[in-house]
Amino acid sequence: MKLVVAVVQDQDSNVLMDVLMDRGFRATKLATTGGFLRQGNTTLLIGIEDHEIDDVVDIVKSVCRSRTQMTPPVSIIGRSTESYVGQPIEVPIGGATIFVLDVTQFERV
Amino acid sequence: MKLVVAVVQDQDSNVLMDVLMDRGFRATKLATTGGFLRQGNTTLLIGIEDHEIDDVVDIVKSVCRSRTQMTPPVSIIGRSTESYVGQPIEVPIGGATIFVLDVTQFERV
Amino acid sequence: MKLVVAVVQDQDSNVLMDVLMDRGFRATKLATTGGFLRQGNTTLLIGIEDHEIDDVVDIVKSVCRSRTQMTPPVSIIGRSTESYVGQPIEVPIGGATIFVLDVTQFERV
Ligand SMILES: Nc1ncnc2c1ncn2[C@@H]1O[C@@H]2COP(=O)(O)O[C@H]3[C@@H](O)[C@H](n4cnc5c(N)ncnc54)O[C@@H]3COP(=O)(O)O[C@H]2[C@H]1O
Ligand SMILES: Nc1ncnc2c1ncn2[C@@H]1O[C@@H]2COP(=O)(O)O[C@H]3[C@@H](O)[C@H](n4cnc5c(N)ncnc54)O[C@@H]3COP(=O)(O)O[C@H]2[C@H]1O
Ligand SMILES: Nc1ncnc2c1ncn2[C@@H]1O[C@@H]2COP(=O)(O)O[C@H]3[C@@H](O)[C@H](n4cnc5c(N)ncnc54)O[C@@H]3COP(=O)(O)O[C@H]2[C@H]1O
Repeated sequence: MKLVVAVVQDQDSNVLMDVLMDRGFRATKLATTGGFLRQGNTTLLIGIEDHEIDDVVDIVKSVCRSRTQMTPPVSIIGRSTESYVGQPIEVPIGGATIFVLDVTQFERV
Repeated sequence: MKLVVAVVQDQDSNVLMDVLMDRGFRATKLATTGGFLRQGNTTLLIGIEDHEIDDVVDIVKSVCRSRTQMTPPVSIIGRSTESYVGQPIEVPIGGATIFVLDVTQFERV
Repeated sequence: MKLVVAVVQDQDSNVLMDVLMDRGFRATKLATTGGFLRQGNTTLLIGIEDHEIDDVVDIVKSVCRSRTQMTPPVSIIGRSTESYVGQPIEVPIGGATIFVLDVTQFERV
């Protein structure tokens, strides 16, 4: 058993969840915030059998798109923002960041 | 050390947290959403010693109840919802879904 | 690859995120709730290379402060609160609680 932790953009999260549900996977959604852009994104927890990893990764790849995002003009990103303040910069955001964790024990109550 | 990730129904989450606290366990609560029913549920993160797994699972089993839930009449569940739209169906929801993860390092700062 | 799950106090979370971003780390923020005090806190997910664990733990240690918090006068903490109700008590809250998890597979889509 594995627990997939996938951070995706809000714009893709509903379609991604639809496709996962259609395919019979089970998932739980967390409303999260990106550390750099400080904007809302979505983290999915998807518990799957070991042999289903490639299927789930393929579904995420087929649904999730990379995009770019302009940083806000007065950046709140961090202390060393001299280079950002005043000059908005274009930041690439990948379609998804996926962590696969080993589940040592699984229980349905 | 293990990290227990337990997805439970909102109705059980407060009592479950009370019992865990009473027993001296520590836990952190996340407000989450179910992928299928798209309704709010609760995910608990519970860091425990290896020998405490059975205790925690027993507490979850003693508190969390399975229930059924009617899907909304116009289902938003997914693309293949032809079978749901118009005819609400009764969906079983288990008391809890529990993932136990291995903690390779633990620090209290 | 490791996934660091760090529960920190809200008061430290923005500065901590600033420092992590400045240092080039990537992180995702979850708004969470403490099980005992039932108050808001912050959980960070930080995916890092194995050799970066000590750096990240050091950053958390340098930013996050322990504090104390008075329990509310009529405590909602749990069933065995006889000792708390009416007599607020001072509860120590550590700077951070850190769980390091092994990542068996990582994908950027
Ligand atoms: N310290 C830094 N310095 C310079 N540029 C930085 C940076 N941190 C992030 N970025 C850039 O900004 C984009 C948005 O990051 P954000 O943290 O808002 O939103 C992130 C974050 O919520 C999550 N994420 C990515 N890698 C992560 C990791 N290793 N651990 C935890 N969360 C991660 O996925 C979202 C998208 O990440 P992605 O890499 O595709 O896209 C990132 C990356 O291109
Ligand atoms: N492997 C896993 N990974 C991550 N999270 C998991 C999980 N298994 C369960 N969960 C979480 O636990 C909640 C209850 O799941 P349960 O299987 O008891 O009860 C489920 C199940 O009976 C049914 N169900 C879920 N996904 C389905 C699907 N793709 N097709 C058909 N029925 C599904 O609907 C009920 C409610 O599901 P919902 O998604 O709203 O809410 C789920 C979800 O948030
Ligand atoms: N093993 C673990 N698994 C998951 N999350 C964990 C954890 N250990 C700590 N946390 C998280 O970190 C916060 C701070 O914990 P700390 O132990 O520093 O500070 C704690 C501790 O001094 C005390 N405390 C917590 N649980 C207790 C219990 N069952 N009995 C007595 N005191 C407790 O109250 C403070 C605030 O706790 P609160 O639950 O509101 O908030 C906790 C909780 O959200």
